[in-house]
Amino acid sequence: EENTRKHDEL
Amino acid sequence: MNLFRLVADLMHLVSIFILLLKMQKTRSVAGRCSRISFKTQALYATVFLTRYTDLFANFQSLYNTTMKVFFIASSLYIVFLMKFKFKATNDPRLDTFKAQYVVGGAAALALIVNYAFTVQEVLWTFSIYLEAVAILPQLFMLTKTGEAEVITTHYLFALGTYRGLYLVNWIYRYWTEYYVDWIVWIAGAVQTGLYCDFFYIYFTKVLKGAKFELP
Repeated sequence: EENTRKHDEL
Repeated sequence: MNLFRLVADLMHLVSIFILLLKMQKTRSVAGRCSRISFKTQALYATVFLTRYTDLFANFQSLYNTTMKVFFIASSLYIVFLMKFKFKATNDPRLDTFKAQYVVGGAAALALIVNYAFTVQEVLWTFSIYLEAVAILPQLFMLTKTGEAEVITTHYLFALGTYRGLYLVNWIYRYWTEYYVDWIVWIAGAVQTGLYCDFFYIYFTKVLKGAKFELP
């Protein structure tokens, strides 16, 4: 899923 | 980045500085009547270590990397202070919350409910679930001691506000960029929910100068 995109939040 | 998330991160920083200030000032982890839960601080260190495994691989911005390094370093430093420097003032008999239950629960859930079954993604998911409940040993300790020093309540206020503002950040990001992340949304809502009764007492008592005492 696109949610495994790089986590951009702390 | 938006203002809500920036202020939220700053409140997170403030909470850490308040805790460090309290420990340096009272040179202990147990003031007259309020205690800091070692378990909660150890859980936070675990949260940061398992969440920021992408510290070098996933460069978002200088801000992002700097904050990650600070959170890892400060949480480990606090654990060090509590475990070694101020060990004499740390009474494990009061820190009785079964932390292994929240660690086990978060780990099990992360293995089942995640966005991808990869080591890094499962660790990240574990850290999200763990952070949601990491404050429980501290809140549990407050109920046992029945009251807390004012500085401890400010620490908890800053910590609760940080994730509360993240909820606002997520609403803003959904509205402006259709950002959706169910795992952090639900975990963040649970995390903020755990502070509700604390916030009630904080606003009705502490801010009116009364002592923080649980009814």
